Amino acid sequence: EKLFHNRDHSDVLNSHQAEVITDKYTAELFLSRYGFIKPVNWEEIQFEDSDSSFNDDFLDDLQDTLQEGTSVHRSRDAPQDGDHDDHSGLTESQAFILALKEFQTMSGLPATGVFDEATKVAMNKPRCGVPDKEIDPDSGALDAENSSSDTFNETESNNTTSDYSLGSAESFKDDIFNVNDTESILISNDTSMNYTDLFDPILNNTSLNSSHDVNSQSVNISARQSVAVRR
Amino acid sequence: RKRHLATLVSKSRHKRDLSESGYMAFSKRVLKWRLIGEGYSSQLSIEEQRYIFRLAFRMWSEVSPLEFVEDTRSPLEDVDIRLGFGTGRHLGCNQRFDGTGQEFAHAWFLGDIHFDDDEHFTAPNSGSGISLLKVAVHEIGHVLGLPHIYRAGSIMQPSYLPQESGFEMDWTDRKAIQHLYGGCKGRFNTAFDWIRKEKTPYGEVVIRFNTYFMRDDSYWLYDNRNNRTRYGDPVALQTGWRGIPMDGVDAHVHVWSRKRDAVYFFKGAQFWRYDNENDQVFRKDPEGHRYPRFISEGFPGVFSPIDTAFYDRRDSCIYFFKNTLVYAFDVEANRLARGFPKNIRDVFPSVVSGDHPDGNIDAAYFSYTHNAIFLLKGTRFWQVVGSRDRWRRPFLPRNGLLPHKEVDQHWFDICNVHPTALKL
Repeated sequence: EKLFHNRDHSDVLNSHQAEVITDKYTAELFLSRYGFIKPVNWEEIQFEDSDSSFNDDFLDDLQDTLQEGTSVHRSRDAPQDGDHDDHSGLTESQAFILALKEFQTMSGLPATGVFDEATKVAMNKPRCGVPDKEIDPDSGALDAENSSSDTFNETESNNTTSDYSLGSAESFKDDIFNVNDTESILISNDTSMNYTDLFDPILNNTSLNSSHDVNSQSVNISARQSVAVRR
Repeated sequence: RKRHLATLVSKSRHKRDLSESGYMAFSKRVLKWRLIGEGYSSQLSIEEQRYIFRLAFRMWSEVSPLEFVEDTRSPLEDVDIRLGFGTGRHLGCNQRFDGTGQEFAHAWFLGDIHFDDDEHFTAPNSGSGISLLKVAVHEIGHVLGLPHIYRAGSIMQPSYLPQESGFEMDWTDRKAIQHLYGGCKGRFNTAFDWIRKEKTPYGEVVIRFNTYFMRDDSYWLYDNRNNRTRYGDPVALQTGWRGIPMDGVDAHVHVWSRKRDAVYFFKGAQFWRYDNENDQVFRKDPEGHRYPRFISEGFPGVFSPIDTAFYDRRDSCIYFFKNTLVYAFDVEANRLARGFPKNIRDVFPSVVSGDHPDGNIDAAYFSYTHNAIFLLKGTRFWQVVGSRDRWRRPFLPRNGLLPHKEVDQHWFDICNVHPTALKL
């Protein structure tokens, strides 16, 4: 390396820069790496550069012993036509287009199958190295959202006479600000719980708020960021 | 040997087949994790790295029945989840990292999580770089068995979304992990709505409530509107309820009538009165009583310890539950109501024959959100028939108990965290 470099290291080539995906080849590598191009029983075995000799005869041995139909992919060699298993008779470019469409769909892009600028940007975003998989919307995992979210409905005071709805605003507990956790009490004087006269002392000095008087400045601060708030 | 090892490693470390919609990766509930010594990041202090991972595990614990404990002593093979940083070819992993940009981390079938230290990882809410907390939560999700989830707001999306302040687990991820490991079940010591008067900016006095669930030394604020607990809960009892017993209480009662507005906590043979204004127990209350006091002194005729209790404004009585008996205490007359104690079954008969908690009730809770009384026992609850129910269906018995339901299907995500994670 250079004996002396700039104070801010600006001239030090950052060798650890991820290879930007710019063309079909790198895009194909990306798609195969993250599971969009489905190798069949594809073993991705990578070896140290130094023992390349080891690679060759080892791969030959391995190739002989493996059953027909699997392929050994050397991670750094450019994929040769024979290296990719055909997806049920698709040509490689058809398989590429199919895989590209699937990636575009999962990324919320128009599934054009064209390696366009938007797709390039999506491929170069920071991402997790685990191959992709879309969760099946029919799986039970997401059904619960619908069932339990309609379990509740806000307390409706369907009594039109003098309902006392006690407005909601900031709620303080443990000196931690939890505005969005505040509920307001809708207490109607219907027969349900006979509270009619119970709130006089409070009503005297409690203004009646419309039952929809919700404090709009809800600040979503959770217990995690305890904010020492004195009363 | 070397050849077979290479084959073995590549096979055993195969990335999990993500074609399923996730699967339960662990059968046990308490999992050990460690930031491995040869895998420290060069960008954050070790303590910061461990704190962020502790928080990431706690966030999964808050929404699932799993608990996580950092284990820096056991042999590495006994540690369930091992985290480490590396660049390029790293930590014996056969998936090399690509440098700054693109791939920032990956997770392996057997519980290894690797972070690409060429990325600019930063602490939570630092506004720049890649939030190590978000990436860690994502990768832990994989190790627990979750695949990528393509829904806005999910932390399991494959691409990194720039930091937004106050990142939390959204509904999708909560349901996805509970789909694998089930909901959070467990008995509660008490549940109640805490009520107080507040002044609005316009000087009006309004009344507010928040719902709390207490279990042993922890408690949760339950956000009824969002069907979940408050982010960051549970919290240690003494953090939020100063002066009540730190290891938990038996009951909470709020006596609220024309003349009184008093909040009590009960534990064993004693009880405390809570000072809402100053957010702590009274040492000496406005009537001159010193606390703690004996239950037998404050509520003559009631035998302690009690299982639980609640105040019923309809008849101005506190109902104390003990074993199979219930004691109605008339607050105005300051004595037991006539004919009490009675068997719980006689006062709260079951609507469906045989569907009754019998005795040893964990919590009796009047909910303003539902305008109803609930009796909780174990993982079940029974709703008490209210006047409105009887108005619609006169054949229902007064204070009858409707058929039981599961607590975790009515109040969601009330999950424990490991005791070592209660105070991060």
